[in-house]
Amino acid sequence: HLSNSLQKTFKNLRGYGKLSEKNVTDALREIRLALLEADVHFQVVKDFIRQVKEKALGQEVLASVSPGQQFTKCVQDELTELLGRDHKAFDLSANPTMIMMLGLHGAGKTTTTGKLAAKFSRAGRKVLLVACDIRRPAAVEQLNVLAGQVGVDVVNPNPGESVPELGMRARDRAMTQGYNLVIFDTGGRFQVDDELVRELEELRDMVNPQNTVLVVDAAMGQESVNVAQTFHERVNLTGLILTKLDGDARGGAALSIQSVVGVPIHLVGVGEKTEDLEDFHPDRLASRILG
Amino acid sequence: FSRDKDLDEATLEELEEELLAADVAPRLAAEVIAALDKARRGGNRSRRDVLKQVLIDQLAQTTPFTFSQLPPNACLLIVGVNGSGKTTTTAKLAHLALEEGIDPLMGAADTFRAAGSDQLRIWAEMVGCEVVAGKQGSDAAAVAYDALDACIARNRDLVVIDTAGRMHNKAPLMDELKKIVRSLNKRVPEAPQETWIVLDATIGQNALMQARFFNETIPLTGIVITKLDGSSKAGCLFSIKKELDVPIVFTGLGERKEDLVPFEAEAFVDGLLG
Ligand SMILES: Nc1nc2c(ncn2[C@@H]2O[C@H](COP(=O)(O)OP(=O)(O)OP(=O)(O)O)[C@@H](O)[C@H]2O)c(=O)[nH]1
Ligand SMILES: Nc1nc2c(ncn2[C@@H]2O[C@H](COP(=O)(O)OP(=O)(O)OP(=O)(O)O)[C@@H](O)[C@H]2O)c(=O)[nH]1
Ligand SMILES: [Mg+2]
Ligand SMILES: [Mg+2]
Repeated sequence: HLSNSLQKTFKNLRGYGKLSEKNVTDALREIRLALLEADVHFQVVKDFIRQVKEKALGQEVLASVSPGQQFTKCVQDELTELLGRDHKAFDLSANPTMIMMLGLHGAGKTTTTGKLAAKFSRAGRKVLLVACDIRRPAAVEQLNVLAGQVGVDVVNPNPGESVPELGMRARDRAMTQGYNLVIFDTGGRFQVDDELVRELEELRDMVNPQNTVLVVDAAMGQESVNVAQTFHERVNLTGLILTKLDGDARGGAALSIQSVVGVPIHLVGVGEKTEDLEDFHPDRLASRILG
Repeated sequence: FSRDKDLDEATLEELEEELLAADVAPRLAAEVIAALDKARRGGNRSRRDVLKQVLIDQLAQTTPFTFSQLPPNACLLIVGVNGSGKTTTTAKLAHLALEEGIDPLMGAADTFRAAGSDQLRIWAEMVGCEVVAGKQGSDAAAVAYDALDACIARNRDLVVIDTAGRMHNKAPLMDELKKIVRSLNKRVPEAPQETWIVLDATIGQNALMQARFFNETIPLTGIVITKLDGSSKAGCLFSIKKELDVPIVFTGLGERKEDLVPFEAEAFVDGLLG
């Protein structure tokens, strides 16, 4: 546990004067390892450690807390600030409001689409789902089962119809039939798959979503930065949803993406059921990342 | 000439960062890099080449897996966390078995997730083999039992059983997995002859936790690493191999039934270190 190992690092420090350079350097070595093991991107860790060092060296050691606790709090506050500073909710001002979901294979897009449908119908919106995964076996069925559970309608692909064409048709239907929220579930894809990324760009051009949400597995590794950055450059992300936080992954990918791409985390997935969607709490994720 | 070599020699720091970027466990990366110049022993290979060999040696395996090594009516159980690629891998394995002249059956023991068994049913049509499924919400252990029973009754060589994704930190779900295994034991004491965990290459350090906890629940006999056709390098495999010593059997390289190849240490390390 990080705060315990930091306690050991600081155990010889008495409560007077400033934290010494040696104390801080030793403690930062522990922090660096903790962050890397939490899947924070190594470059983000480098920059973060430098930032924290400057802050920590300037601090007076308080008499009321142990130096280890004080240092941990300094790091935790820095992390919380980084994770929470771009906080923004969905843009729900348009009628109909469009939300385009995207992300890597198996990240949780379809399940999260069902969760958002539940959340927004409970809030009184007339929700329409669009099954834009035309590739994965039973992807359309999966979304339809979820839609049935939540009580919302789905636009399903016609044979031979492209994703942009489906998007256009869904948008028209939403406008003529009074839906005020449309969520597009897309198939999993790599940011390096140019043809599939172009499909997303074309869908975005057809539908003009106010919200373009990257769905990210909380256990994602170092490629979180490349994935988020590339998708952001190509389709312009407006938000992030972090899934599978009910697992025991530390969630460092969220910090990596926030630091480099700066896209706000809207919500977090905490289970497989449609009600398992919660608000994002930067302070909770910060202490989870620190371990 | 040795002067030029120094100029394009990667620094230890650069190599360590390459390992970190590939999701190699930070402590393991530091150890390997610290021992690197010693491992080179003044020979004239580049640091990168020595590092490659060190890593290949860590993953080198004795014998590759073949379906023919399995006994008749063998049972292969596929497990792992949510979204790692189990259902797709189950279908790919059935396809590979057919290619090797083995007659497989699939078991759709994911009775929980929306369209979980529908997905495998569609795959069965695409692959050209039968699938045993149960009603949505039915007992997964019962479906697994039925699949193994059908394998024996229909005289199939092999049954590959797909299970629902589950978080390894959820005791009731891990208990269900034990129950599935006990259920298979009831039909055939040695079943499942193989239990493979499907790991997603895009996942970071949590992959070790997954492998460790699943292995503690029901002993793993193989690892399949999927989605290696993306930009992630699955460096987590080094600490998993070191700690658990479970063979890495296959690599998933795409979404089609053909996109599964035997794991090969040299190809893997070449892909990781470029
Ligand atoms: N435990 C847990 N499981 C989740 C969560 N979100 C999604 N899942 C599960 O993760 C798996 C993958 O979810 P999907 O919704 O199919 O993922 P996807 O991104 O649509 O997958 P593709 O369409 O194939 O790219 C399923 O088993 C879901 O039930 C979560 O927050 N917690
Ligand atoms: N590119 C690529 N995609 C893969 C690979 N293996 C699986 N996938 C994709 O990953 C997503 C999830 O695959 P599934 O087979 O549904 O995963 P699962 O483990 O059965 O998921 P759950 O049953 O929901 O836990 C799908 O979009 C698959 O097409 C692979 O090797 N490469
Ligand atoms: Mg999906
Ligand atoms: Mg599955």
